[in-house]
Amino acid sequence: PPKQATLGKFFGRT
Amino acid sequence: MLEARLEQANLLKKVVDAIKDLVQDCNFDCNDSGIALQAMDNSHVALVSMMLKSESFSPFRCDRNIALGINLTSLTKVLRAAQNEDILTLKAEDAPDVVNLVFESAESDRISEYDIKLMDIDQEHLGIPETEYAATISMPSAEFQRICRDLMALSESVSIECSKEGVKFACQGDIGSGSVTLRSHTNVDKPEMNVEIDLTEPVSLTFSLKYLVGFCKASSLSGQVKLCLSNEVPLLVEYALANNSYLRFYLAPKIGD
Repeated sequence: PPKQATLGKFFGRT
Repeated sequence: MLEARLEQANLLKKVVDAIKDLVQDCNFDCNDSGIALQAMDNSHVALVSMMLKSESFSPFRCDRNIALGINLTSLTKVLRAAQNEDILTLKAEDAPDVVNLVFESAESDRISEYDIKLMDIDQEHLGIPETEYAATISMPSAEFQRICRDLMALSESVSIECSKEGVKFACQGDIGSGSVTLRSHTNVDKPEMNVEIDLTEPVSLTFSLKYLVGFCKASSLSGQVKLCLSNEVPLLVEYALANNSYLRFYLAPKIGD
């Protein structure tokens, strides 16, 4: 089954 | 100092109610443009982004940037003391230890006043890139809530597929499978019932229903919800508020096999 990604993969830290 | 007066306590009550199960301790970042909040859930899968523009308050005064670190459980306890129709005023000094909330009944001379102790919250702040989404769906917020609840009875996940045919919410579970398909629809008498699908390329993504059902607690804030999708990027779920204010949720997709 597909795995849950986290937001850190898409959004950079500021 | 901060002084922000809301015509109706209801707005803040609903916003806090919609996010308090997702995030616990948050900074309310106040500056002259309004009050903003950005926070991720503990698992870093979902993010809430709230913006209450200064125009949503009357009057609004904030001379300096002030971060109010507030525990949402505490805020909920205090907001319970406000009637929906009360006028609510938030006040804080420039380097505050507490935030002061005043509730005024428009009908009687009752004034209640509460202070909530502030916390030092070292919060990670994420930069959310400007995205041209491949599909944008506007639909009644109650419809979205119903779809999410209905499909969660069957499965943990939902696939959202958007094509020229419409948008299909589908799930598969142990007892079977289900789907709901919506097509663009205009209701001249009740524009809140409209379904609008704006598509530049087909999209198919899978998301956790537990989070989506949680986001739907914001349904009472707005008759319509906007879903913005592109392949392999987080879903944006937006509840637009008056005066360009908003409550947005981002949800990371489930990816791969």
